[in-house]
Amino acid sequence: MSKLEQVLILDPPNDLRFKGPFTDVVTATLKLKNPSDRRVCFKVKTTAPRRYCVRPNSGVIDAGASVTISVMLQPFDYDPNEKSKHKFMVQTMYAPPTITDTEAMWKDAKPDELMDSKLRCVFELPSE
Amino acid sequence: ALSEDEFYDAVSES
Repeated sequence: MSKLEQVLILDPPNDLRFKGPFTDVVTATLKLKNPSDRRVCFKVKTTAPRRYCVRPNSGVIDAGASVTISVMLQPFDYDPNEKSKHKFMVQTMYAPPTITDTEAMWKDAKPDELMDSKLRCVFELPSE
Repeated sequence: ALSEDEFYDAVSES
């Protein structure tokens, strides 16, 4: 199956780092840059949807524009034996000329129209 | 591998 290469430039590109202690909300920022000359729709997905609050969790990025996303890790009891296996995925597609129903647009998208990038979460403790 | 994970839509409200 042929797959489109991710058009957006992610910063950071591979890892989302969260600094402990995790007694309060910890925010990591993810920058999405659209270097193309077309509008790009994006959607953020995660393997642990209840642990994170993501703003915005979807949207449209104009040609040449950037969007900064806040990924807020909710407070939890950190267990040093449990290294995080959480992952994020940024799914994107080129925006159609008109968007009337975002949900339908994603649902009707063909697999070869979708692009995605995956990021791994890294938990850092101050003592480490 | 990374591709074997199940991904869900991220929520914007906690």
